[in-house]
Amino acid sequence: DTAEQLTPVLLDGPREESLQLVSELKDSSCSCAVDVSTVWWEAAGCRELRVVTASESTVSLWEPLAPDCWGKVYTWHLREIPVIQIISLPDTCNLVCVALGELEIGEIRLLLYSSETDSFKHSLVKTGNIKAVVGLKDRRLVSSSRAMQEQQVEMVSLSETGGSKDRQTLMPPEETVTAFAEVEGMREALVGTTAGNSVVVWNLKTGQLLRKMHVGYSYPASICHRAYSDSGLLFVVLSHPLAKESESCGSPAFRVVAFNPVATSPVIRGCIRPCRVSGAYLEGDVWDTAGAAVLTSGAVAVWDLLQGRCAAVLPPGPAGHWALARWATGGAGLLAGHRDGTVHLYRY
Amino acid sequence: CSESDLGPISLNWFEELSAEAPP
Repeated sequence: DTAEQLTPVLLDGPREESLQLVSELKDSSCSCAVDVSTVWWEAAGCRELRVVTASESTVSLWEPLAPDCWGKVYTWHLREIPVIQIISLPDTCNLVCVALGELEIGEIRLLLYSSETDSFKHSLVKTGNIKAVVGLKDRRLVSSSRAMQEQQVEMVSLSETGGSKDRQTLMPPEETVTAFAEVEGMREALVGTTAGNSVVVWNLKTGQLLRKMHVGYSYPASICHRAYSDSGLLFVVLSHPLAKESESCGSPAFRVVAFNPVATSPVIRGCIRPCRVSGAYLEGDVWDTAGAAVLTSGAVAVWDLLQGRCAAVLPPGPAGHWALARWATGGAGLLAGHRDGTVHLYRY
Repeated sequence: CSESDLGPISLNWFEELSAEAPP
């Protein structure tokens, strides 16, 4: 429904199995696209899904104007520190969250529209040596940062107007947290991966660190994307950006790993390797049980993680290699982007 | 895997671990 709302007409173009090209937008002023995302936006009583694009110094908000026609609503200019990531805030309206920094995140800012002053503005949420950050439902933001030898893990609840309502400190693990992921359907549970290749679990209400479970040594530098609790087991979707492509067995872009959180030794009980596609994982995104990744071959591949099968492949086109693959919020489609600022929206 | 392979399973693992973990 949301995809229909965005652009009702299909373009002629590549139809890669279960992916259908719906529309394209091109930021002609963008020299190097950094990230792309979507956000719910409500204006004049109308709520619609808008696209957000980011370059190093700008973040732009796009609205659907007509079939296959996107218009730039506003561009925030952030010239002091480069933009490196758009942080998705699920189910949140009229707020865009971005991470700025050089090699690592130094600032997290909210970009928003103020009806009081009838103007677009941005506000600072957090500064520091931020290693990982995730946006959660109900306008919550969790981040890990390092100051001297100390690691701080903190959840910030945001107000509708972009302020910080509440801050909760979470117990840090000894190892540096490299990524966070929400546990589907469990509002107070959060998982993370660590530099020591472990999965950790927190209670967000109490701040307790509940478990630390080692992933094993087969694939280092695991990054968590999503987790699900089912039948007493915790299933965690991991990617391995540092995994080397091997000719003999390929490189798994994602793995779904199951843990028994209450077992004394919560050993990995099973792991699903999605079907192999040429190229190793560069970066990607998971929504519900669908994983999408940009591969070193320049293609974007989409997997059904429950069945472990590859659902679609977008080969690199005339515009060159794909650089970005993101699910639209609410599963409204897949956004695939090139570095030149071209973004294709696909229905999945 | 059989249940014995997995060890004891708790459907309320989150509540159980929260009751046991240090505050």
